[in-house]
Amino acid sequence: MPVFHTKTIESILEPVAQQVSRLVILHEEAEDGAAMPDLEKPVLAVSAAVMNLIKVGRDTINCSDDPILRQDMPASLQRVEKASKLLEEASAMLKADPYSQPARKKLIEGARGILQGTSSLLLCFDESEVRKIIKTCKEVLNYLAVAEVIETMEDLVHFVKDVSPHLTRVSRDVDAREKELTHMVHREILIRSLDAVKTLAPILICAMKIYVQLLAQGKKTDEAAENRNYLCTRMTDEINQIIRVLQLTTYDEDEWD
Amino acid sequence: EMILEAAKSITSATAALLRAACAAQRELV
Repeated sequence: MPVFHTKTIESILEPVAQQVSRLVILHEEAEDGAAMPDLEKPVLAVSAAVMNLIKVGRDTINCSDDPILRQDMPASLQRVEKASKLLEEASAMLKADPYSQPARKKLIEGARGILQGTSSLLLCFDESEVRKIIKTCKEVLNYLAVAEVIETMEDLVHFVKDVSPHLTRVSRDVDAREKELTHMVHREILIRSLDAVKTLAPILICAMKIYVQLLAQGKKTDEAAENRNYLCTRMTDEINQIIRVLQLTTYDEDEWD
Repeated sequence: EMILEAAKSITSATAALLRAACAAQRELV
């Protein structure tokens, strides 16, 4: 079972997660421990990277129109900054006493803090990216909600012209997202639902066209309307399924029972 | 995205720091 839900997050966090685990194990096995080397240089490298992240993070917050990201991201940045300070303190303590136990604990605590803070920041950013895709999905849902009021060919042409860019974007974004996910079941559902949406879209337009033509000819439209509404409901269900799966980040298999 | 690159730099630097710390410990174990 993957630990991180996207390949990007996994590639960023996995190396440090492994190192933290190794250090914890080594620290526990070697009670007193060997003398620690001078960690000032690598700690300074971490501090510089943290300062850069804080700058980039603040720019991201200021430029974002997502209120949830603007609210959640500062806490993650503070967490990383605090962890970086712990590493600096550990480094200074180890310089004075390379065998210092509190310094080793501080080093592990700082490294864990970097891991947790960065993880929380990446999740915050990732969730914001997901909300952008969901927004596009909801725009398509809004168009589907008015499909049954389309009664003229002119309106139908407008409808197709308006909904097409949103459908294209949903297709492109969900396809890219699916490739990013590490959870196979989530990926498969997204692939299946997106395929269904792509198949249903032209059939729905065709059904709407038949309804409009029958209406213009003054013929009976009950069955055509029923068919159009059925296709509309199917597409709506598939898009709602996409929205639901896009929001999943846990690996609780009970979810799928 | 710049934020992903910045996060990557932090974890790379932290992993390097921990490798240095682990190297000293491993000798003892």
